[in-house]
Amino acid sequence: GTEPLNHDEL
Amino acid sequence: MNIFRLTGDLSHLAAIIILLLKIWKSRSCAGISGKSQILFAMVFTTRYLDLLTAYISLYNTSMKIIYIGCSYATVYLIYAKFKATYDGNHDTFRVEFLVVPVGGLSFLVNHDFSPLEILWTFSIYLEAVAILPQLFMISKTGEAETITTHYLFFLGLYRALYLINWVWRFYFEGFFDMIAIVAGVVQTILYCDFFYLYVTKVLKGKKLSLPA
Repeated sequence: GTEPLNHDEL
Repeated sequence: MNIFRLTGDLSHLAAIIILLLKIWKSRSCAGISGKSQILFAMVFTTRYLDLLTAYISLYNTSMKIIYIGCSYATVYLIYAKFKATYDGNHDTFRVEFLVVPVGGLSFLVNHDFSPLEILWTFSIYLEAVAILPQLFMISKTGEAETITTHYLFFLGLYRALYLINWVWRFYFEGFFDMIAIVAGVVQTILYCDFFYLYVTKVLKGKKLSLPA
């Protein structure tokens, strides 16, 4: 996809 | 957020603070691999670039800033403030053997071929192996100060707790990040030998020293 991926972990 | 993720993050924070305090209180970074600390600073820098592009939560933002700040402070203490105590002769791991293959792999195996995503992937792969210069240094000198072993224990515990977090998230949220999981498993395996020594020696009050 063109949306940036959400990395919610640290 | 589940309890394993939270305790994992706190364990990671504990490791970082233990190392900073050890260096600050003893005014010495003897036995600490500056190379591993530079790699960790690179890990945090390349992973948390999304601080500029995405907001997840106050917790997420604060922890990222604390991790980055502490890792740069640690590098500063080792290479500037307490440089005279830095044991460079024993810190001889060739980091290019980690950074170059990890850089190549992050271009080849990633979720999305975009600059931020490739840098995120690079940080995940690099973190998995960033402790190797430190473990190499300990194997070279044959010993580690007890406080250094506590640092390593919390750093390894953090990744082990993240593994449980991923099992939890898979079952309860359907969340599954193959790149993070494989790198996390590799990272945790690298600590197994150390965990064994920590439990059999350090927790019984003995100093961690390896047989000659």
